[in-house]
Amino acid sequence: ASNDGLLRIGLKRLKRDPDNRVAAQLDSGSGEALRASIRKFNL
Amino acid sequence: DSADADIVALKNYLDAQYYGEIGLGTPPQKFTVIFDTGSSNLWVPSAKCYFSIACYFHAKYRSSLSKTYQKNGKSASIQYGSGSITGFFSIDNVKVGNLVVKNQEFIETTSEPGVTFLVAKFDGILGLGFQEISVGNAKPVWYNMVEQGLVKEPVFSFWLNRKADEEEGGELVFGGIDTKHFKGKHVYVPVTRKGYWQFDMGDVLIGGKPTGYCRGGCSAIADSGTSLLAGPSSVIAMINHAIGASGVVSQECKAVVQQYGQNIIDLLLAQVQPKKICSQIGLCTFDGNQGVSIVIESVVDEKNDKSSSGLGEAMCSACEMAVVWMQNQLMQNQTQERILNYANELCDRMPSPMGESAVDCGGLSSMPKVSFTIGGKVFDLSPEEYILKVGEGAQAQCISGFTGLDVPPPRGPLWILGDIFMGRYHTIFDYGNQRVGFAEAA
Repeated sequence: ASNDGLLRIGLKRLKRDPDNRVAAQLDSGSGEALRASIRKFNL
Repeated sequence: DSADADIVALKNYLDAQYYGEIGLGTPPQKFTVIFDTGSSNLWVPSAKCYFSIACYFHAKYRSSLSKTYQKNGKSASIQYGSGSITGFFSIDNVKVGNLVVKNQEFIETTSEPGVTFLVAKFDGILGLGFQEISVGNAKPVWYNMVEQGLVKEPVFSFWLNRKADEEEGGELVFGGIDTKHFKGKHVYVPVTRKGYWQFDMGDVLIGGKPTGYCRGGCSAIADSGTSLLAGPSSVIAMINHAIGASGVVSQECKAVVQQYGQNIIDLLLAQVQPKKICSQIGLCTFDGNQGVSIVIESVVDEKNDKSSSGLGEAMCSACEMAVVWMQNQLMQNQTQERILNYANELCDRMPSPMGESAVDCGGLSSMPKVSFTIGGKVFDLSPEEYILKVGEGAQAQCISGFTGLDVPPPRGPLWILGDIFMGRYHTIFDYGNQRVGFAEAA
């Protein structure tokens, strides 16, 4: 929180490189992560 | 198998990119969570999680160590991908930044099957959606923040830093907006389906030219828990064609273009209502709003056994896509030969359902911008923004940030605007006025 009354939460980010999980998921070719990522919307 | 368990579909969060830290209990136990506007529950692994390897690689909540813990015990299950997380509800204080939200209901997960969460960098999820979609009707953290008077305004906003080389990943502001992270004024659109941060969206443009598919209106959900942009296959095929992305060949699509392509053009030129064309040529029935597939029954042997095939549905949806593509090309005054060729080419670029498409990293400079019309304003994304680059130099691989998602009316057509969009556009989630606002991020 700061003097302006706002609560600021710093966010971290996964780096896009061949070793990280985002890359691994996208590289996997299975598309399962993407399929799963949309399922929360009950479509 | 528990009668009082609530089940909601969730996601595999491995493709989510931005996460932050919260504290649970007194004294606070630290957890790394995804702040997800596409769901509404808070969950973290429980110390009572014994049989899932994922729990041993993440922080676990120990109620016995918290002075403010209150038992609830009601069971809960959250579905994601091919498995589900299960656990039970507990109540405790949550520290977000330096504010303490009291008596927060959350899920202690006791089972996290599969490898999905085993390899995740985060421990749990903090949902920022509406209570209407919350498992167990648990009050979301954000609701309690507002009700306990912890924030000045009932608004929160996201800034996601797109500069990959910078340490700061982004900023989530509760209670207002950070003026240093956007330029100009926000364009606001009302929430049209409470539960999600869903709003009406207009047409999608490729290289400044309308695709026509969402001219009559589409819906979109602003989702900080998803990385990519998901939308109707017919538009994604057009995008794939424009950016040279790989796709899958649709034989039904090719058959429709080959057999009925000229008919479709003739009917479009005869000013027949596009929605009625596929029923007029016998591939769909018309229900007053859209084409509905005709189930084709075929005799499979001499005993007159009949079986319905999925062909009718596939041909109907292929026909409807072809109508959109051809109408779009006619509006651009293309020749009939060119229109048929274009439609045939698009049949080779169909997105694999919710799968990813590779593109040539060397072609980024020649790819068009893709734009979304929201609140009457056009929001552009450049190739550098919608293409994910994995690795560097000769080893680099590029993947389209667009993926296919077909949702029929009345809920669809639907777009999911994930981090790729929210990275370019600072997003305000205005709970008080039930609206979402977008402005150029800075």
